[in-house]
Amino acid sequence: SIHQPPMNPPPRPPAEQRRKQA
Amino acid sequence: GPVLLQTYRSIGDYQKNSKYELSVGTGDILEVVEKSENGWWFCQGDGKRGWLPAAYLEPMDGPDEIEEQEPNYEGEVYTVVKGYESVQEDELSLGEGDTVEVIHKLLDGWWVIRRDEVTGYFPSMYLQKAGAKP
Repeated sequence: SIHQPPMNPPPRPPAEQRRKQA
Repeated sequence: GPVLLQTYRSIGDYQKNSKYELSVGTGDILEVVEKSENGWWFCQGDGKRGWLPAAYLEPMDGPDEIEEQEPNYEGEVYTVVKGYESVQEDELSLGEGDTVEVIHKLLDGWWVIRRDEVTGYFPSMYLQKAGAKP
Protein backbone atom coordinates (compact mmCIF):
# COMPACT_ATOMS: atom_id res chain seq x y z
CA SER A 1 0.00 0.00 0.00
CA ILE A 2 1.10 3.55 -0.58
CA HIS A 3 0.75 4.21 3.10
CA GLN A 4 3.58 1.86 4.01
CA PRO A 5 6.90 3.70 4.33
CA PRO A 6 9.79 2.58 2.11
CA MET A 7 11.60 -0.58 3.20
CA ASN A 8 15.03 1.02 3.21
CA PRO A 9 16.44 3.40 5.81
CA PRO A 10 16.04 7.04 4.82
CA PRO A 11 19.18 8.87 3.74
CA ARG A 12 21.22 10.66 6.39
CA PRO A 13 20.69 14.41 6.77
CA PRO A 14 22.18 16.62 4.05
CA ALA A 15 25.55 18.12 5.00
CA GLU A 16 24.10 21.51 5.90
CA GLN A 17 21.83 20.07 8.57
CA ARG A 18 24.54 17.82 9.96
CA ARG A 19 26.66 20.93 10.59
CA LYS A 20 23.73 22.52 12.40
CA GLN A 21 23.28 19.45 14.60
CA ALA A 22 26.96 19.34 15.55
CA GLY B 1 -13.03 20.14 12.77
CA PRO B 2 -10.34 20.41 10.15
CA VAL B 3 -7.02 18.77 10.84
CA LEU B 4 -4.22 21.30 10.80
CA LEU B 5 -1.17 19.76 9.22
CA GLN B 6 2.29 20.97 10.12
CA THR B 7 4.13 22.79 7.36
CA TYR B 8 7.76 22.04 6.60
CA ARG B 9 10.39 23.33 4.20
CA SER B 10 12.79 21.09 2.30
CA ILE B 11 16.42 21.88 3.13
CA GLY B 12 17.89 19.86 0.26
CA ASP B 13 17.21 18.32 -3.11
CA TYR B 14 15.84 14.79 -2.83
CA GLN B 15 15.32 12.43 -5.75
CA LYS B 16 12.76 9.69 -5.09
CA ASN B 17 13.79 6.03 -5.34
CA SER B 18 10.30 4.53 -5.60
CA LYS B 19 6.87 5.64 -6.74
CA TYR B 20 5.74 5.97 -3.13
CA GLU B 21 8.31 8.69 -2.44
CA LEU B 22 8.37 12.35 -3.46
CA SER B 23 11.09 14.27 -5.22
CA VAL B 24 11.63 17.76 -3.82
CA GLY B 25 13.92 20.70 -4.36
CA THR B 26 15.49 22.93 -1.74
CA GLY B 27 12.91 25.34 -0.34
CA ASP B 28 9.83 23.36 -1.38
CA ILE B 29 6.95 23.69 1.09
CA LEU B 30 5.19 20.52 2.26
CA GLU B 31 2.55 19.45 4.74
CA VAL B 32 3.39 16.42 6.86
CA VAL B 33 0.52 13.94 7.16
CA GLU B 34 2.24 11.18 9.13
CA LYS B 35 5.57 10.84 10.91
CA SER B 36 7.01 7.35 11.03
CA GLU B 37 9.60 6.59 13.72
CA ASN B 38 11.86 5.11 11.06
CA GLY B 39 12.52 8.56 9.62
CA TRP B 40 10.15 8.47 6.63
CA TRP B 41 7.41 11.10 6.74
CA PHE B 42 4.31 11.01 4.54
CA CYS B 43 3.97 14.46 2.97
CA GLN B 44 1.78 16.33 0.54
CA GLY B 45 2.46 19.41 -1.50
CA ASP B 46 1.95 20.78 -4.98
CA GLY B 47 -0.80 18.20 -5.57
CA LYS B 48 1.47 15.26 -4.85
CA ARG B 49 1.70 12.87 -1.89
CA GLY B 50 4.44 10.51 -0.83
CA TRP B 51 7.22 9.67 1.59
CA LEU B 52 10.19 11.93 2.28
CA PRO B 53 13.21 11.56 4.56
CA ALA B 54 12.56 13.57 7.74
CA ALA B 55 16.18 14.69 7.63
CA TYR B 56 15.37 16.85 4.60
CA LEU B 57 12.58 18.76 6.33
CA GLU B 58 12.64 21.67 8.76
CA PRO B 59 9.54 23.08 10.45
CA MET B 60 8.20 26.40 9.17
CA ASP B 61 6.89 27.23 12.63
CA GLY B 62 10.40 27.77 13.89
CA PRO B 63 13.05 25.68 15.56
CA ASP B 64 11.51 26.17 19.03
CA GLU B 65 9.00 23.48 18.16
CA ILE B 66 10.76 20.71 20.05
CA GLU B 67 9.72 17.19 19.16
CA GLU B 68 13.08 15.54 19.56
CA GLN B 69 13.34 13.29 22.60
CA GLU B 70 16.09 13.84 25.14
CA PRO B 71 18.96 11.35 25.05
CA ASN B 72 18.76 8.50 27.56
CA TYR B 73 22.34 7.70 28.53
CA GLU B 74 21.33 4.61 30.47
CA GLY B 75 20.21 3.15 27.18
CA GLU B 76 17.10 1.22 26.17
CA VAL B 77 17.69 -2.37 25.06
CA TYR B 78 16.83 -3.16 21.44
CA THR B 79 17.54 -6.12 19.17
CA VAL B 80 18.86 -5.81 15.62
CA VAL B 81 16.25 -7.39 13.31
CA LYS B 82 18.20 -6.79 10.11
CA GLY B 83 21.95 -6.54 9.72
CA TYR B 84 23.48 -3.30 8.49
CA GLU B 85 26.97 -2.49 7.21
CA SER B 86 28.12 1.02 8.04
CA VAL B 87 28.49 3.44 5.13
CA GLN B 88 29.72 6.48 7.02
CA GLU B 89 32.37 6.43 9.73
CA ASP B 90 29.97 7.53 12.49
CA GLU B 91 27.69 4.51 11.89
CA LEU B 92 27.89 1.03 13.44
CA SER B 93 27.89 -2.30 11.59
CA LEU B 94 25.77 -4.95 13.30
CA GLY B 95 24.30 -8.32 12.51
CA GLU B 96 20.81 -9.69 12.97
CA GLY B 97 20.18 -10.73 16.57
CA ASP B 98 22.74 -8.37 18.11
CA THR B 99 21.62 -6.55 21.24
CA VAL B 100 22.22 -2.81 21.54
CA GLU B 101 21.38 0.08 23.83
CA VAL B 102 19.51 2.99 22.24
CA ILE B 103 20.81 6.30 23.62
CA HIS B 104 19.00 8.85 21.48
CA LYS B 105 15.96 8.40 19.23
CA LEU B 106 16.38 11.03 16.52
CA LEU B 107 13.46 11.98 14.30
CA ASP B 108 15.47 11.40 11.13
CA GLY B 109 15.37 7.66 11.82
CA TRP B 110 19.08 7.33 12.58
CA TRP B 111 19.35 6.52 16.27
CA VAL B 112 22.41 6.82 18.45
CA ILE B 113 23.14 3.38 19.86
CA ARG B 114 25.83 1.78 22.01
CA ARG B 115 27.32 -1.68 21.82
CA ASP B 116 30.45 -2.84 23.63
CA GLU B 117 31.19 0.74 24.74
CA VAL B 118 31.16 1.92 21.11
CA THR B 119 28.59 4.54 20.10
CA GLY B 120 27.35 5.33 16.61
CA TYR B 121 24.35 5.83 14.36
CA PHE B 122 22.13 2.94 13.24
CA PRO B 123 18.89 2.83 11.21
CA SER B 124 15.95 2.61 13.63
CA MET B 125 14.13 0.64 10.94
CA TYR B 126 16.37 -2.35 11.70
CA LEU B 127 15.82 -2.23 15.47
CA GLN B 128 13.10 -3.77 17.60
CA LYS B 129 12.53 -3.24 21.31
CA ALA B 130 13.91 -6.25 23.17
CA GLY B 131 11.15 -8.66 24.10
CA ALA B 132 8.63 -7.11 21.71
CA LYS B 133 6.80 -9.20 19.13
CA PRO B 134 7.65 -8.35 15.51
